[in-house]
Amino acid sequence: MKLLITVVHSRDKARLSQELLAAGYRFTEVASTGGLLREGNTTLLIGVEDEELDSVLSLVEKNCKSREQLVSPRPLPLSEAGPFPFPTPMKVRVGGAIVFVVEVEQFLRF
Amino acid sequence: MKLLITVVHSRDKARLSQELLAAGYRFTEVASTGGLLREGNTTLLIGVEDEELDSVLSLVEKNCKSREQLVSPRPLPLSEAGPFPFPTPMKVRVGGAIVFVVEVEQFLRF
Amino acid sequence: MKLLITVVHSRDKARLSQELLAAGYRFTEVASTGGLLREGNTTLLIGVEDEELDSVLSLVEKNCKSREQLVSPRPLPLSEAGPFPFPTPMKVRVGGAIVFVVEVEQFLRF
Ligand SMILES: Nc1ncnc2c1ncn2[C@@H]1O[C@@H]2COP(=O)(O)O[C@H]3[C@@H](O)[C@H](n4cnc5c(N)ncnc54)O[C@@H]3COP(=O)(O)O[C@H]2[C@H]1O
Ligand SMILES: Nc1ncnc2c1ncn2[C@@H]1O[C@@H]2COP(=O)(O)O[C@H]3[C@@H](O)[C@H](n4cnc5c(N)ncnc54)O[C@@H]3COP(=O)(O)O[C@H]2[C@H]1O
Ligand SMILES: Nc1ncnc2c1ncn2[C@@H]1O[C@@H]2COP(=O)(O)O[C@H]3[C@@H](O)[C@H](n4cnc5c(N)ncnc54)O[C@@H]3COP(=O)(O)O[C@H]2[C@H]1O
Repeated sequence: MKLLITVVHSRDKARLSQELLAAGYRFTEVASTGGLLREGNTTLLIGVEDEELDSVLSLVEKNCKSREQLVSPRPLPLSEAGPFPFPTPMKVRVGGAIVFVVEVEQFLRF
Repeated sequence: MKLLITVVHSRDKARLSQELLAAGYRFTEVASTGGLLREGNTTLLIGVEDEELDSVLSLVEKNCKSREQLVSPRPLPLSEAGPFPFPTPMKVRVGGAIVFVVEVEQFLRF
Repeated sequence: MKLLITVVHSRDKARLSQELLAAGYRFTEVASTGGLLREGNTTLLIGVEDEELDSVLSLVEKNCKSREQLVSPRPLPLSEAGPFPFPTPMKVRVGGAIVFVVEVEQFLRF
């Protein structure tokens, strides 16, 4: 069994959840926050059998598309920042999903 | 060391927490939501030494009993559902607990 | 790749987040609660390349210092507690951080 720890953009969450359910996958949702942009996102815990891994990953890929956006990240602490405490807006990729696939030693249902 | 990622029904959480503490186990609670029923539940992160694994699993089993309930899951997206967008109520198991046991490579306390 | 599941005291979170960002690390924040003291804390999910592990651990160590505090844990269930349902205040270590380092089999960005 594998546990997928999947961080998805809030815009994609409802569509991905529907698709996961329609395909018979089980999952748990945890509210989370992005480290850089401080935006609310969702961390899905999805436990799947080994042979289902590829099909659930292609489901995530299909439903979570990324694009480029100009953002102004939070100002650095003054001690670090030197003469420019407010970093210039930077182009970051947003909206995609990231997935950590972790091996599950034992899975139990009580 | 093992990390137990344990999803428990909100009805069982207080009793299980008390029992874990009384037995000297340490844990962290994260609020979560069930993928299908959209009900609030709790994900416990419980780090235990390898030799404690069996006794903490039997503690979870003792405190988290499941039963069958008639539920009407959220309607499928219309494109998937065909003539019956509102699925008939289905009998699901609720109230148990699920546990993912994951190997911890290193555990550090600062 | 390694996933660091890091439980930090709320007092240290802002400083640690700033330092992680300044060093170019990516992470996701999840609100959590301590099992014993029932205080709000933060669980950071930090995915790093294998060769970055030591430097991110020393960053956590530098920013999360622990100290001793007198606390009165929640009373035990009456059935367990015997004549002293309200445990005497105990000295516990608070404010440090704990880190579970878990092996990541696959990391995907969509
Ligand atoms: N230190 C840094 N330096 C340069 N660029 C940075 C950066 N931290 C983040 N970014 C960029 O900003 C986007 C939003 O990051 P945020 O941390 O708010 O939100 C992130 C975070 O919550 C999570 N995430 C990404 N990588 C992670 C990792 N290695 N460990 C844990 N969580 C991660 O997924 C969300 C989306 O990530 P994604 O990669 O699609 O998109 C990221 C990435 O393109
Ligand atoms: N796609 C599906 N097809 C058919 N039946 C389904 C289903 N998804 C869920 N169910 C049924 O509904 C119950 C409640 O699921 P829910 O997703 O709300 O709440 C779940 C979810 O939060 C979590 N969970 C269960 N299996 C999981 C997995 N493989 N990965 C991640 N989380 C899981 O544990 C809670 C309780 O699960 P439990 O198995 O006791 O009970 C489940 C299961 O009996
Ligand atoms: N059953 C028990 N018996 C005796 N003393 C106990 C105890 N449970 C907790 N403590 C003590 O109380 C402090 C606060 O614990 P709390 O559970 O509120 O908050 C904890 C909990 O959220 C998390 N944590 C610690 N160990 C953990 C583990 N093995 N698994 C999961 N989470 C853990 O990190 C926070 C800080 O832990 P830290 O070790 O620095 O500090 C702990 C520890 O010194």
